[in-house]
Amino acid sequence: LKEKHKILHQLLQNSTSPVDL
Amino acid sequence: PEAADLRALARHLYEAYLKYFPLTKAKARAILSGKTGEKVPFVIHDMKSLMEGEQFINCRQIPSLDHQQQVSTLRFFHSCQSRSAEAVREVTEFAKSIPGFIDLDLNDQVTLLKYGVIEVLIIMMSPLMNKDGTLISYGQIFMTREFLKSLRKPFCQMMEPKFEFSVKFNTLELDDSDMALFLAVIILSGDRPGLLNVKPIEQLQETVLHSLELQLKLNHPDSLQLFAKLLQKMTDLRQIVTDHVHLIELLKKTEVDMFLHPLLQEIMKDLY
Repeated sequence: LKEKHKILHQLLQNSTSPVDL
Repeated sequence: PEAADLRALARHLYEAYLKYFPLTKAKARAILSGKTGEKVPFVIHDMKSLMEGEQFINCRQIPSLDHQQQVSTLRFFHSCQSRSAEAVREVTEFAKSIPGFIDLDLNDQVTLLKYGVIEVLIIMMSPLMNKDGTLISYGQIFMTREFLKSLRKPFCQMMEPKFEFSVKFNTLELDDSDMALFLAVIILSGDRPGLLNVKPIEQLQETVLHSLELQLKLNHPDSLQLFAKLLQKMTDLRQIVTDHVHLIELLKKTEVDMFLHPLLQEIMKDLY
């Protein structure tokens, strides 16, 4: 599931720096 | 749980809500009723005003798209997606602030967000809407419902169900502190497909439900059955999301220049 949802996963893991949307 | 704990939870979620969501219901309603004393929103009511108002729409542009070649409708649709992706980030931060959420299995956190985020965004859209239109772009623009209905198919079908839902939802007269708890309840739904460990999710949701019930009793003492009415809205929401995802699928098939934001693609893939 994590593999199919890389950006969501990244958003959940990065507490401070938001991913470049 | 003790009432004091439930009130503390309500305060905590309200603070997180204020921290992560830039346009509150209080602010939106002030703009819509003209009580801000500041700038009135730019009104988009036809194609000409859409083009004039594009300078206000959205903050970040989507690279790799040649804006010159796009018709306004599609370009506007892309702007909406970009804002939606930012909103997903805001909802994710809010979810992480729910006590116990980040201790859940990471796969389950992903599942809860995948299935909950569009429902949350639709609820958050409600305060921005009235029967005549909706605020967009952080309240800088008011787009009329008639204009949205006048767009070509299937774009004209996208917002009308949200207006119908919102006008009814707004009659419940929730405030921002009620909304914060309701959003947390939606996110913590233990019946999402594919969850690995349902029990801790249901336990968290139960506590937030208790807090919401108490909050509504204190904040709306004269509104009978408000808690039950609010929970019923969750059923309507699922149907709206299902229809929305099917419309996006249709757009993907029919629009040659259709670009779906990668984050929204992730969320909608195999959703319903």
